[in-house]
Amino acid sequence: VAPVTMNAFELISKSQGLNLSSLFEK
Amino acid sequence: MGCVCSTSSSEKVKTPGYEDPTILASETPFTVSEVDALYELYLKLSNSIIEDGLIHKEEFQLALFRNKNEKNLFADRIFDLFDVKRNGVIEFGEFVRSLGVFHPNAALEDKIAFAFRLYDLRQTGYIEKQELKEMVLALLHESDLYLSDEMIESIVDKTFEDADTKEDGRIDEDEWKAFVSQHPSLIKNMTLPYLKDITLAFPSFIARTEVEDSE
Repeated sequence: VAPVTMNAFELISKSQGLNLSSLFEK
Repeated sequence: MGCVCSTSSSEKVKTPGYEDPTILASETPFTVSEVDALYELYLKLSNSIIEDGLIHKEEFQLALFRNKNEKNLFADRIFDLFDVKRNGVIEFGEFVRSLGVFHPNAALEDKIAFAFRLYDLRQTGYIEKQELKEMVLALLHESDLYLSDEMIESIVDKTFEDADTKEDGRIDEDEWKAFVSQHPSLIKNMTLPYLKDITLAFPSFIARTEVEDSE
C-alpha cells in the first residue's frame, strides 16, 4: 500500500466523503 | 413530452429557498439552463428522505454513500460548508453557489480557499497538526486501512515539515496556497467534470429546460 510515500493531505483527499461525483449518480 | 414536464414552474416557487436561476447563473460559472438542471438534481436529493425540498444531512449522506446512517468526517464538513446559513439544511441557492466552486471553470483560488476551510476542522483559521491527524485517522477508518500510530505521526510530521514553512506548528492559508501550488493533485477533488455541462450529462434535464424555454 502506498500511503507511506504520500503526504497526509493526499491521503485525505481520497475520502469518499470528498467525492461529490456520487451526488450525480442516478 | 411526458413525465419530464411534471415539475412545473409554479411548483418550483413553492420550494423553500428557491432562487431565481438567472441570478444564480450570474453569480456562478453555471448557465441558466445548467442551474435548471441542478434544480432537478436538487429536487431529487432534497426529497429523498424528508419531502420538504431542503437537503438534510441524512439526505446528503444517502446521496454520497447510499446509506443515510454513514458517518463521515469529510461529508460532515462539506455539508457544513454548503450550509452557509448554518440552519441545518442546504437550500437551493446554497447548493448551486457551493457547487459552483467545484465547476471546472471556477477560479483556482476559490477551490484552494474552499479546501482550506474544509480541512480547518475547528475553524480557527489554521490547519493544526491535531486536526490533520484526526483527518488521517478518519480516512484510514473509512478505508479499513491500518497504519501504526507511529507511522501516522510520521506522515503528519513530514507533511507539516513540508507545508508549515513558518514553523509555528500550524498551516495558515498562505502556506496552504503555496503547498497546493507544489502539489496540485491535492485539489483534484475540488473539480467535478460532471458540472462542465450538466445538461448534457443528464439528458432528461435538457428536455425539461427545452420545454420551459419554449413556454
